[in-house]
Amino acid sequence: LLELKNVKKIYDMGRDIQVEALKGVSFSIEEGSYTAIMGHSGSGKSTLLQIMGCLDRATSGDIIIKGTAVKDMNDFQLAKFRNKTIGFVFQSFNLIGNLTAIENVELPMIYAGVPRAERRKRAMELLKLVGLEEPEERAFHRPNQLSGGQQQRVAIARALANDPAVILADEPTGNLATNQWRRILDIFKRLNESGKTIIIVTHDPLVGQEATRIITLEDGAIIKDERIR
Amino acid sequence: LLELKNVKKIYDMGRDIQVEALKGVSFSIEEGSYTAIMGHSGSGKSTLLQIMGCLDRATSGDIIIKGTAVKDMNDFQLAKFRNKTIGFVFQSFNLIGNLTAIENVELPMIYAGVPRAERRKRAMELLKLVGLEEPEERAFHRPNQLSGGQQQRVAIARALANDPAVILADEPTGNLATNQWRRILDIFKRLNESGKTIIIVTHDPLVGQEATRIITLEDGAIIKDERIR
Ligand SMILES: Nc1ncnc2c1ncn2[C@@H]1O[C@H](COP(=O)(O)OP(=O)(O)OP(=O)(O)O)[C@@H](O)[C@H]1O
Ligand SMILES: Nc1ncnc2c1ncn2[C@@H]1O[C@H](COP(=O)(O)OP(=O)(O)OP(=O)(O)O)[C@@H](O)[C@H]1O
Ligand SMILES: [Mg+2]
Ligand SMILES: [Mg+2]
Repeated sequence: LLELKNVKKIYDMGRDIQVEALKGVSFSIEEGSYTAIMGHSGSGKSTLLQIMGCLDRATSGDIIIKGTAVKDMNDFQLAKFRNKTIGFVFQSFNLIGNLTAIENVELPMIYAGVPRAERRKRAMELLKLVGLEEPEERAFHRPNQLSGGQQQRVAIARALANDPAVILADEPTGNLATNQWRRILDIFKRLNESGKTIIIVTHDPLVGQEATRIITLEDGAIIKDERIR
Repeated sequence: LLELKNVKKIYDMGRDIQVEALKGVSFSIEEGSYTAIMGHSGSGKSTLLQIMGCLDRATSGDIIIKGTAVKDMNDFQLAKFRNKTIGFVFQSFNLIGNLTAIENVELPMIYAGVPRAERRKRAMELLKLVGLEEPEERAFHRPNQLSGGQQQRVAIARALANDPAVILADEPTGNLATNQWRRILDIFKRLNESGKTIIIVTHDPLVGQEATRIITLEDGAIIKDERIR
């Protein structure tokens, strides 16, 4: 499904300072797989996930999705592909501050041209699915009127809005207590069983155990790639 | 040191909708203690911590700090007290986007009137203390040029800037891998042994175990208050 070949990411800080966030990463992800990317803070996980999700461009190297090189797509094609195929959960949620929770979940559906009534219905179902407390009411809170874990679950609901084939989640359980993140991981498990490809960045070994493959990063390079069960 | 009596927090959403985030919370915190506040997402932990840290006012009830009722302080006195006595780590870090990491750590010291050279020296020491990678370089990154866990550690360094007597930390380890949060908890342990009062909000039982007392919230009320060892 997705192939990375010698992908590098260098941040240029000016004045001759460069940060090598990714130092030549290569691996492939099979369709329908469940992969966890683990590693210390600063090891390059978010950078890698954003490049895989077409939210950022690699400095060099190849990213090939279903046979097409991402390099050969223009920004418009990339955005369209991303909207339909990829659901991305950001480490810091990236919710729109002046939209309500439910409007945030509807946003990807607006871009995809889903009609109003259908959007609203599906958005509310998703907020209930992720376990948002008192959803009929909290749906109309803005992000700063929600707790950290509630914002996180709204971000997850938004990522699922267009029923994407690939879900990329950056630390999706960091703000949740056990039974609440267990619920989220059960959703990911069900989606994976129905054929979706799941890639989770986490530093929580309990969350990593959900996957059948764990790729470990350190200082921008892959130091371990293990398949389990 | 700190006493809460029947503290309530109600968010008024207009149109007759009210959120009872805290429903009458009472307890006291002894000087030099190490307390963990745990509970599900949405149970009121951040709301409680912000009221304890004088960053927000209760709707009703009393908060008494070292014998003085917070009600009787005006906003200016409250701000001054907060700056000198309380170090607060926010769940979403609240770093200033257009300042560098080191400038963010210096900010509380600027308010406290610490001279420039001393501020810069202490800020760099704190960034090294919390384990920021390549600190001489990363100190000059802005928050969006840092990883999630790096931002979290900068937020912790900032909270320690004025060597406060009370440290209130809202989920301070959520973005860190094991040895990295272990390092943060060792800092808190050392500070506690030197007499500081520590209050950590967490939903991670491993982090909660660091404390000698665990207060558990559910739906805005205390459902358990246990002292361990
Ligand atoms: N500004 C606000 N306006 C309205 N409701 C709010 C506001 N801030 C928080 N709430 C609500 O108050 C309740 C408690 O929120 P709080 O942020 O204290 O929870 P929490 O225990 O810290 O959760 P988490 O673990 O997810 O951070 C939540 O149900 C939330 O929706
Ligand atoms: N915009 C940027 N400019 C410069 N350096 C950056 C930028 N974004 C990230 N970095 C650096 O690149 C490295 C990798 O960052 P990344 O966010 O991918 O780490 P991470 O593994 O996701 O960490 P965490 O677990 O803390 O979220 C870090 O050392 C960080 O300081
Ligand atoms: Mg990250
Ligand atoms: Mg909170």
